Amino acid sequence: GTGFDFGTYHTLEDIYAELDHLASEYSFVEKIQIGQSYEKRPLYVLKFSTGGSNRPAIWLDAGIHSREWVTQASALWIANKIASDYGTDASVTSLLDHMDLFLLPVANPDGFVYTHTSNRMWRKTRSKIPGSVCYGVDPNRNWDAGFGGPGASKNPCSDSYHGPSANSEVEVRSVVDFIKSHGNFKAFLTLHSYSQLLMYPYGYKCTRPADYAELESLGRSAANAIKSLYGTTFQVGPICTTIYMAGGTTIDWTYANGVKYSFSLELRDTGRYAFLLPSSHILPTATETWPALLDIMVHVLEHPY
Amino acid sequence: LETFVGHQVLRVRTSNEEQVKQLQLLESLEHLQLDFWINPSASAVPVDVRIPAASVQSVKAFLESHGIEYSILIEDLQDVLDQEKQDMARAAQRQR
Repeated sequence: GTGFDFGTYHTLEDIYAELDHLASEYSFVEKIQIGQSYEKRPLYVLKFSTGGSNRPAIWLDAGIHSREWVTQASALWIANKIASDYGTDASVTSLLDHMDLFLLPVANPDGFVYTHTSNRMWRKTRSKIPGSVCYGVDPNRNWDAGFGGPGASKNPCSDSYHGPSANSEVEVRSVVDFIKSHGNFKAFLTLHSYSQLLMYPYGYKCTRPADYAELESLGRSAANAIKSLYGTTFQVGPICTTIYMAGGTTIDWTYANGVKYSFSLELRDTGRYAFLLPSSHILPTATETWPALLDIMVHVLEHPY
Repeated sequence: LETFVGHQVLRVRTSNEEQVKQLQLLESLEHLQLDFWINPSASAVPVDVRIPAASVQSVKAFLESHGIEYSILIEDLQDVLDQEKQDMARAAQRQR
């Protein structure tokens, strides 16, 4: 192997090189490009597939808020975990023998590069907003579900600016188009940090989703899986009542478009370091998150719909 | 590369809706350039906010004058970022 150090933060260049390495190391891992960012950086997804075409699939992404570095780092560790566990771990093997898995480790590459080169606090995309001196849109307020609703700002200079229109951000539209064209996604899991929350729809309204009971129960089971490793406690619930109302979020759109198992995880911590988690926390964060993701994915496998 | 010397991150705990509204007022004052890491929404949820060095005293005075409780999460943000950079440099060195 390349001796890639999963326990430290990396540049986009290093991350993309590791994607190439994983794709070359494992026959069932393929690096595909689903689009380009505003500044023309490729949006690379790792596809884990052991055969068959258009099988039911699970989506996992990280880094849509670029400054939340522990999420991109955890996604890389998780990619390596999935690849190296196939054939040895019964759950991972069964999962990949029946479903495909798509993992987007850097959902906002322009913002991520900007946090390395210019402003570590940057959270949004880097698109130029017509008529404004400010840049970027909050990509977790730009989805076509309750777009422009509560918890999103119409001020281009705000960190929660929803954008001129739904899907205005090419980083969002690329995922939307991919999910729609594939048409057979059964779960959508998106990693954020921080606050230790495991959330399901809705954010743009405070009514319960149709699958509330199952999502709540599965969320609690996943949160218990996290806690079993180092005792890290996660709160579980709908976005609206767990953190605050937010229009235009990713999982509200995926749920509204038929992906029943839509969850958003806010990883460590609860505020000592916030999203500036020291690199020494990367491995513990990734290793405690993995059992929760696997718990959800096995449930998806065992409850086809 | 933008630096954040003297920037502080406060954790603000509101105890009622009135205090949430006061924080939302603070959020709307663009000249303070506050960066809310957790937005003010309900009194039960703590609010984390990064405050540029030039605004630290006035924001603290505002909070204290309204009896709004706060603690300091990060004393000087640049120290944390410098540490992060050193960690990355050491790791890259190890990698080589």
